[in-house]
Amino acid sequence: MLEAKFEEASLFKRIIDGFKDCVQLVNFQCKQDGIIAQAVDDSRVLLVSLEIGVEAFQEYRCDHPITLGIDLASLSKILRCGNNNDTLTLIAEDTPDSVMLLFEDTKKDRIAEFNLKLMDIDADFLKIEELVYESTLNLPATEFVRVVRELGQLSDSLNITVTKETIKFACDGDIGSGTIILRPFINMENPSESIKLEMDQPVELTFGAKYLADIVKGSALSDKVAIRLSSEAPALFQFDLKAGFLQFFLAPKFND
Amino acid sequence: KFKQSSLTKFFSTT
Repeated sequence: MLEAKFEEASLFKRIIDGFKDCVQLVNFQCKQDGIIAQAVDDSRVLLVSLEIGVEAFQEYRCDHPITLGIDLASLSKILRCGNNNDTLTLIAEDTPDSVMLLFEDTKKDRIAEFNLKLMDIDADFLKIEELVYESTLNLPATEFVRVVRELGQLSDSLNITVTKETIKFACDGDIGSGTIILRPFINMENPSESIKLEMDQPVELTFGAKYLADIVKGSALSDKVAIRLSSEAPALFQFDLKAGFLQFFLAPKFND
Repeated sequence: KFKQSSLTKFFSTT
């Protein structure tokens, strides 16, 4: 039996909105210590990994591991049926063929109950080795969204170069080119505006702009994004939740 | 021109 209650339906909506445009069929594995999900996009270039810890819920109970095979497009239709500040409880039996979404508006004493049919999703689970990253950046998600939006309109490839004191985003496309240089700085008044850089090795990687355009949707979850880079390896873009995270692993492009 | 690599080059399926 699974009973997972979000204090606000908006949290689950934002989580799903963070990755519903790049993967569609996802197995949510519900366990004692929370819910995890992993899915790879059709082109096998982008992997999404979600973890929602027990502390992210107002109440959480999961007696036995339960897998919920969900079509995110269908789930989104039901999530639109709840108000952002309703509570949302996910309820499922031990070997479920559907999951119930219960929205409760405690003020108006209004209850809405939806059942979503589950799917049998046969997805191989990719083992993500713990990579040793050569550089780690922490920057405001809004800055990352802006860089991706502005440079993504000039080219389908976006280059990230990290050296000792600078983070350079660059693109060079058919209509023109662009370069945005950021430097680490600490904003004492507003720490979430700070930019942090840990560079063990300089690194330069190129990524598909269309994948980055999907990844930036994770900014609905957090005002910071961590970007971890290593030469010749997928980059990790991580948005932290109060308890858990939404991670994107993106395979780089190579100069052929 | 840049060529997109695949994740399967880096991550093994369990």
